[in-house]
Amino acid sequence: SLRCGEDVTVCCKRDFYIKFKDIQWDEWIIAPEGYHMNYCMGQCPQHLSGSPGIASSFHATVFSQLKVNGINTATTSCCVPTERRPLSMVYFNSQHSIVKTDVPDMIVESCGCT
Amino acid sequence: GSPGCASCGLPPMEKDAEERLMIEIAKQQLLEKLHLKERPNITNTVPRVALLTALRKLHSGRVRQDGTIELENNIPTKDQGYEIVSFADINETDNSDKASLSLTFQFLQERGQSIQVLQSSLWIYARSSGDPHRDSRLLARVFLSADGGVSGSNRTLLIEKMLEVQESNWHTFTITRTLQAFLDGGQHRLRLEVSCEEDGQNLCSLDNSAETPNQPFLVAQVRLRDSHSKHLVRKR
Repeated sequence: SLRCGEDVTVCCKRDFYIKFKDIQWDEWIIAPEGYHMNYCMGQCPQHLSGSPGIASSFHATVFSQLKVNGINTATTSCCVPTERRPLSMVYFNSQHSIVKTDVPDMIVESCGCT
Repeated sequence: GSPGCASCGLPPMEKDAEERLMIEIAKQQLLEKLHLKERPNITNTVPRVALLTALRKLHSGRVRQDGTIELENNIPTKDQGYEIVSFADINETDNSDKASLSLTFQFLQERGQSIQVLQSSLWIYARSSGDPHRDSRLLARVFLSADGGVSGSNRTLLIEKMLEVQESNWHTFTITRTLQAFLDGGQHRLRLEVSCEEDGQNLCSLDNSAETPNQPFLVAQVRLRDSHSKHLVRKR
């Protein structure tokens, strides 16, 4: 999985971090201090399409439907997350109780082409 | 931005606009995953010293004196489990010749939401007398009080336990079934009374100050369940 840089145009992972203090969410989120969301971007030429991944099956289905219906068959595939990990959070809920939870699939770890 | 993708149909965006959009998406994603309609509006927070103590105890609570299992990583991630820490509102009462600690926990549920309690413990700080010639054991009792009732009347004994207090330390009392019954009953205020005695003297830490790191708290490991079938559900 490539990490996005100035010279990278093919499918890659763009690091994206939100500091909760910057959006005034540190008042109710105790930990962590921020969220490494990350996302995928870049081109997926034909020779890169079909890389395996947990998220590819849905997109692959969409593409086969597009092809079956003759819509935009010349298009390239999509750059999507292929691996994610959970985010552990400690926060105040609406009742002011403190909650710790592990939210699955929150942080994009790697990207690939459908 | 990247060239438009056929499966999402979004046109390429300017960098600033893309960043603003990503922040909004991140906010929505966080709220949705935490089952919140909007960000909680927190006005009066728990003192940081109490919070840090509770979290430290929570994360070091892998092996406990009462043999209960560790809290962390106990629920499969797919079941969307939660750990809840709730600090007590303390009312110190004088009941005949002994002091007792009256604890009130606010424990509200969203309407239509049913919670399964996997494990719950009450954490109480017991203080040593500091006298090596005195018995280092003391008898601790936890009662369930009727909501709105006068302390000492209409209460049910939940747990009775001998504590070793050679040194001042935290002690846990398992209240899983009590909390489950409380939540199933749709009540809002859980009232518990704690008494610790040795030769008629109360040795529990009964500090009523909100600034103390020894403020009693309740930890619950829970997960959502379907209110109709009582079975776990997953949304896709």
